[in-house]
Amino acid sequence: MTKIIGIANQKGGVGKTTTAINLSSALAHFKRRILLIDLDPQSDATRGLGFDSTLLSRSIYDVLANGYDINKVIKRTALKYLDLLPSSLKLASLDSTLSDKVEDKTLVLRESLKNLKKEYDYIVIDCPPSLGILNLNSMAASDGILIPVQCEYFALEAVATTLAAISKVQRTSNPKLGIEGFLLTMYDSRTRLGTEITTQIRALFKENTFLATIPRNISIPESSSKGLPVTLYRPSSAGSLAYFSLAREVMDKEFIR
Amino acid sequence: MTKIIGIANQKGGVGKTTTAINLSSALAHFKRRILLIDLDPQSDATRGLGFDSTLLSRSIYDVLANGYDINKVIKRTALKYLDLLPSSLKLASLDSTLSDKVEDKTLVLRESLKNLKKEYDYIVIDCPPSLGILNLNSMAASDGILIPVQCEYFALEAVATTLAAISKVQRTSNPKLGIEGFLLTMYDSRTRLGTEITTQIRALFKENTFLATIPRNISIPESSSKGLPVTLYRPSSAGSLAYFSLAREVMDKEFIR
Ligand SMILES: Nc1ncnc2c1ncn2[C@@H]1O[C@H](COP(=O)(O)OP(=O)(O)OP(=O)(O)O)[C@@H](O)[C@H]1O
Ligand SMILES: Nc1ncnc2c1ncn2[C@@H]1O[C@H](COP(=O)(O)OP(=O)(O)OP(=O)(O)O)[C@@H](O)[C@H]1O
Ligand SMILES: [Mg+2]
Ligand SMILES: [Mg+2]
Repeated sequence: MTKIIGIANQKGGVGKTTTAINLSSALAHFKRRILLIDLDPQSDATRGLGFDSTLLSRSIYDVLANGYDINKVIKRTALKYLDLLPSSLKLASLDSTLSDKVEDKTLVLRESLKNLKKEYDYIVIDCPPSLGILNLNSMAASDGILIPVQCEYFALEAVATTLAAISKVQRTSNPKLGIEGFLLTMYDSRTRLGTEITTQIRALFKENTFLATIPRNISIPESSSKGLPVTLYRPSSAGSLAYFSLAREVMDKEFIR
Repeated sequence: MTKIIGIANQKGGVGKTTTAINLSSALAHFKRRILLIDLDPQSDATRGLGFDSTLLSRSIYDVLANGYDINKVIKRTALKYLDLLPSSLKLASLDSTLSDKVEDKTLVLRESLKNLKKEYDYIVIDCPPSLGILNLNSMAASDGILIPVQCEYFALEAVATTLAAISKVQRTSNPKLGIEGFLLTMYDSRTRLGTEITTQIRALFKENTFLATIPRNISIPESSSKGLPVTLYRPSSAGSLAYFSLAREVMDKEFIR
């Protein structure tokens, strides 16, 4: 049975793409079969895995807007068990492209995933920093939403807006949508603010907060510039080890389902 | 004559709000009369100046959606020469609220600024990480766009999409729109990647890149959690000093105009 995890937070730059790439690759190291879907027109997840979205002939845009065969667009990556459904800038126009053709514009992703020929253990969906049609498609298709929360001051307000959007999707198109968990990212243990925010978030969300905390770690941006997940580029760095323990926590939940 | 500067970059978390707040407050320290407009429904700039957007009776939403008097919504701040036009979550629905009433939805901000009674030297506009109707309103109203660029790997792609959006607005609603400059943010001189990206950006954009570089500095997020600009909270911190030199560069451009 495939578990679909959407990565969402309306706040920008909190580590959504970094989490999508490195959770996916850590799970692939544990021999889970993973499909990473890049639903952000900026295509950072596509680039972070070494692809140039402007050079690809097809992307998820063709699948969602024109019903192109999803299996022909999926790319294999440097990791054996990790496949990628790449993005493109064209995805930014999905809302207007779809306008009259479809009854519910927020269900096109969920419908297209029904055509997958290959069996995956997990599907991970990266999203842009907004709550528009792309995020709604991700939430309608997902079993659970993982919310990266940067250990910084502005973080909590955006979490509230993201939770409101999730509960709206639960009431409308996807009643079984749950919260996969809150992930603390870019944690800097040397600062008072980092510890303060972390305590606040753990007190607020309790056991819904992953035990794994992602430290601020230079290996992470360096790995992106090489087009590799940090779990492959520097497997024993603090950033990589944190994503391995996150993957273990996600897999442990499998038995509870 | 008022100069209107929009802060834009489609990438999230690059320091747009931090730059909007601290450039405005640094200019106010030099006794320039400043209006900071928060055009992001997340209201981070409103919160970063100590206001709770859920407690305010009016916001920029009322001005743009219902033609409410802009002068009645403006708030004075902790700094004598700095006023704020606060945001609210309702702003996220502006696109659908305006739908049929207005001929061009991207001009409502420019029109409402014509009703300002008070004279400002600079108007600074903070925007969300997207290129939707709110960003288009900012670009249509601005004289120049300041683009914060984080010294990280994914930064350059989003700059390209932001520049494409600017040139589209130049061709349609605002032919006099220019580039105020590229500002390097969250620069960490200890890392190789930081220096690499900085050299790349300066080589690409040459004299359009501000000399001032904003270092990664813990006083910045700490000041936001106190609802104060860093120029007020820790005036001699590395973050604050960098925003003062940015303000001086922006003022020096006054003579070239
Ligand atoms: N733990 C970390 N340590 C250091 N840098 C990090 C870490 N996580 C992410 N980054 C860097 O911070 C920046 C923002 O991260 P990322 O792009 O993953 O965020 P995002 O939420 O996907 O952004 P957007 O909202 O634009 O989609 C990137 O340059 C990334 O390399
Ligand atoms: N120079 C800096 N040093 C340290 N932290 C910084 C710096 N600039 C910004 N930050 C922190 O990084 C986070 C992102 O900054 P900010 O909110 O200003 O970005 P933004 O581009 O406005 O984000 P969004 O795209 O969500 O609007 C904030 O928590 C902020 O406090
Ligand atoms: Mg991203
Ligand atoms: Mg912001």
